[in-house]
Amino acid sequence: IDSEDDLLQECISSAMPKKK
Amino acid sequence: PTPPYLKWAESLHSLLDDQDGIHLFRTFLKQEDCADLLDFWFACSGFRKQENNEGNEKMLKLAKAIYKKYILDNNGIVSRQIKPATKSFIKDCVMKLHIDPAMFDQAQTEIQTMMEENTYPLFLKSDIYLEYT
Repeated sequence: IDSEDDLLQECISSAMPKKK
Repeated sequence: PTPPYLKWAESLHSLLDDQDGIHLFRTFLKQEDCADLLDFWFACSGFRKQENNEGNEKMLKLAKAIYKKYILDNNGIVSRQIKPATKSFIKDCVMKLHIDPAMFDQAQTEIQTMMEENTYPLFLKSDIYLEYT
């Protein structure tokens, strides 16, 4: 089970632009 | 072609559309003790994007995590910039388990406006940005 922080971090990263 | 760092000065969105721009802006915000503003903004975008491929349980967990970390504490930098009505709307959604992909949209807009009017112009005048350019 993901901790809340991991979940948040994953969510934040998913919204970031991918490397160009 | 226009170098990326000149594009960053065009709008907050051009800055947040570039990995290096985000990194530099975050370093600046960290110095000012308000990196949470940026993290919250991306958390809201990420939350909205997950609507189709994530189960409800994960959405609920994530909504609770965002609420707990950024909104619940009234002294937090994000919480202080969000209108009371917006905060109680989000609290209601979490308490009643009404999880909606758009539930953080209004709060995200309020934080974005604050960054556009305040931290983003300061960033463009900061040593950290000027040195980079």
